Amino acid sequence: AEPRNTDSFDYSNYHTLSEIYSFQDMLVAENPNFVSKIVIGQSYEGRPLNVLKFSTGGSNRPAIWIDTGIHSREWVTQASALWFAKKIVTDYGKDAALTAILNNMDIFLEIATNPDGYYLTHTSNRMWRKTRKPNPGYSCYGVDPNRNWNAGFGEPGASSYPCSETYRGPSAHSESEVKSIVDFVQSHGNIKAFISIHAYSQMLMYPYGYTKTAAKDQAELHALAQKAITDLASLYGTRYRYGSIINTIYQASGNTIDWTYEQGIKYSYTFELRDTGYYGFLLPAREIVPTAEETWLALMAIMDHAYKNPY
Amino acid sequence: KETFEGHQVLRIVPKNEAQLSLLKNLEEMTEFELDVWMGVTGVSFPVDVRVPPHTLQSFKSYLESHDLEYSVMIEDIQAILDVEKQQMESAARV
Repeated sequence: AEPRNTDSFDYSNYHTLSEIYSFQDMLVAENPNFVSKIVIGQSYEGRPLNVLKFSTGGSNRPAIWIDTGIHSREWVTQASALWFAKKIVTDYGKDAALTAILNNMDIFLEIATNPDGYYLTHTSNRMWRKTRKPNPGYSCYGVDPNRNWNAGFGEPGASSYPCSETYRGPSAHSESEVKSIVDFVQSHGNIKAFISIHAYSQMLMYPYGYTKTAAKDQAELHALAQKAITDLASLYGTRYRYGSIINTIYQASGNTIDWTYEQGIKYSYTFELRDTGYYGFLLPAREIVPTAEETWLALMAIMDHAYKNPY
Repeated sequence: KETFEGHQVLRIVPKNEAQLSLLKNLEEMTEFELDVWMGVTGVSFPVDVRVPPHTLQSFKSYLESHDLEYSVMIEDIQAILDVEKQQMESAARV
């Protein structure tokens, strides 16, 4: 039974790819002057790469980008994004901070950033992480879309072995799921914050991942990360670690936010949502809404800072 | 459809640099067919690995032989997936 509208949509459960697509269309239909859907490209298997645009007018306004599900098995991220989308629509005009942001900036939200992989997690392999393009000469499929970006590409921190879960791909931006975002970011040219959301291990990180060199804005990014995780923890006490990727987890070359930062997008962050490792990727659905609610507070801290500190 | 009966997720906590470097190449240990859920971060930071049933015993022996401390984070992945699927189906019916 399909929900009749986004009010009756079940945010506290996981949804199939087709349910995500129909949610996006419902949200657009319910908010024609505020929400639109942009197809920025196609996945390898030909699925649309849908991005929801939340805009109150203007043209090519400074913008904030949020993506989820680039690693398809990290289901709590796509599920949280559905909640974020409804939150934006519900709170605009009510929450002063979000209203001020949206009166001056646009928000772009890509929920199913790796649709081929996500579809596979619902049909034949719940553990799938990568894209689904075949690797010539190998029986294994897919590239790690978070190692395929042209930032330290090919350096330590990714694998050159196609069957590895961190396979970087034959060349930078070889994956259409990645190249489509690259093209969108470069053609838009006015994105001021880029937030890529993963799970699990409860961390908030900023560049770099491919080098020990500190980002030139490290002090500001670190302070903002601290504020964001403090706001996040204020709801349910969920504790996050934070810092640069390489100092917080490990060396990761070709990763998304190193590339966005090197494009000049100062407020580039990546989240690792709940949990710290009890259920891992199999986080129970009852934790979706609490995860989304607390993460939203951190997102608001970052978006508010980006709005108040134009550059 | 891949199912995961008997697949366990082990949480390994390296105590020192020597153990850390042992864990750095888990994926290359193809004989164990490991799926690294959470990679190596640093000494005393957990590493989570999904292990299929047919290599579970040999992998545990490998860990024990290197004095690598581990615990079982998920006893049986398929049991959790069955609950997840059932929840989605009952929600869709509603």
